[in-house]
Amino acid sequence: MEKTLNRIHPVSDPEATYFLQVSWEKDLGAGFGIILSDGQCAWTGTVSEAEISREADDMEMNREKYVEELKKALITGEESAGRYNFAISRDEENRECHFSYERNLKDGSFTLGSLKLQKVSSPAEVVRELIGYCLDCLGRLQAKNELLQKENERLFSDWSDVEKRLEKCVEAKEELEADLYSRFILVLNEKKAKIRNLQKLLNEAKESAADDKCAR
Amino acid sequence: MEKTLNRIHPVSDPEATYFLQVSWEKDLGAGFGIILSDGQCAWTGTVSEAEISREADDMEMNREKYVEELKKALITGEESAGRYNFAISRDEENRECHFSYERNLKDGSFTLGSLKLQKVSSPAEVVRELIGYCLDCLGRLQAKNELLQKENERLFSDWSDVEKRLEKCVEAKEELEADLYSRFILVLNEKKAKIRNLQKLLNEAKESAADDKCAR
Amino acid sequence: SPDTKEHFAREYDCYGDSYTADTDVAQLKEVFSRMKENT
Repeated sequence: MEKTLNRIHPVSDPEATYFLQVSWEKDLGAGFGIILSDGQCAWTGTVSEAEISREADDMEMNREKYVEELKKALITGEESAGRYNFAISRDEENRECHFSYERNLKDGSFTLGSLKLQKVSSPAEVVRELIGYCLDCLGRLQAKNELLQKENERLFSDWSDVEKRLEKCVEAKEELEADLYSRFILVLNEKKAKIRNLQKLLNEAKESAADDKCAR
Repeated sequence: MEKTLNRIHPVSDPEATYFLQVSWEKDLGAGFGIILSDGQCAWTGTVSEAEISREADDMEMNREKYVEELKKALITGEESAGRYNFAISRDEENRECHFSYERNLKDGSFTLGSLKLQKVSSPAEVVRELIGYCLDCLGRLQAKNELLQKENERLFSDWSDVEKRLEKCVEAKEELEADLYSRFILVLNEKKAKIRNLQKLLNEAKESAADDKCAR
Repeated sequence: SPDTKEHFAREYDCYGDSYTADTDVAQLKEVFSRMKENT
């Protein structure tokens, strides 16, 4: 069972605060339940799958698009402030409450849906459930927050390690290059010294042979 | 102003649920306010800094330690389940409620503190404030979680990049080593060929000189 | 012996690399590693 809880302010009395809890199974488009409370009284009602289809048909809107609108109006909550209106009209005698939700447009507004909510006989229980729901959500979010924070620290530590290893690798590569060149130069210079020596000996041998030839 | 909200169950009626909101400025030890509600009625009271000192003295407990106990009992909430008890006794006639909090030990329990709470005339307002407080906390926590999530994704991406660069660096180091060795070998072997040639010429020159000497 | 010393001095440089025999990667690596120890 999915649930959301939002604060709403009816157009007829923007100073008043109501709490709107919407609940549904898997998909809002398959029907949903509504609990409305002002902190003292509470009303409840449901909107069935068929009613959703009927509303979409009545306003000649694609059903999927209509359900998306319902989600934005009833679930997303405060973020949609200004794009949606709520109207609440209480009939204390009949213990009913008429609840409707409208979509605002530049040139006017149209009613997305409306229903009659029945007054709940034990509103305290509903209020306790609403506060309890909030505390449970807070607990879960806090736990998730702590997990994310730990994950964050681990990722930073991993990144930091890898950065250091990269630095070391770059240094090691530079050192390797310098080191190999310096050894190569020493070995190469040995060969060059040998070549110079052999060339000197060869020249001496050639000169000696030439001298001998002259002497003969 | 710091606030916490917790669910509590009085020892006299464990099935009943009350909500305990504690509020304080900076340090709980400087005094705090209490709001207690069962979702229908609400009571409020305060504990001053002097009263805290008096309680600590009465139970011959170090004041700092006493304040730590208060935090665990009143603020940490559900986590301390079992270590602390709450007793609520309502006097409807006098519109009061006696609220006390005890510390459980192996061999018994002792009262940490108690106070008389006064019934609030407009409990609906209190309930709205409690639910509103929860929704605000939820909003902030949700936003913080989203930030942490983004941060985690960024850190993972950074770590991933650096890992790839490290791999490339290791490869480049190996390639550099192989490349330098192959070049060194070419150059050295050129010099060795030169040395072999010079040694051959020198031997030939020496042999020729020896032959000439014999002939003479 | 002095003869052996003289022979190696003719054939190999002070790092143990042959003056005349072509070298390869393995041999050159060995020469370099000995240089490390010497150094």
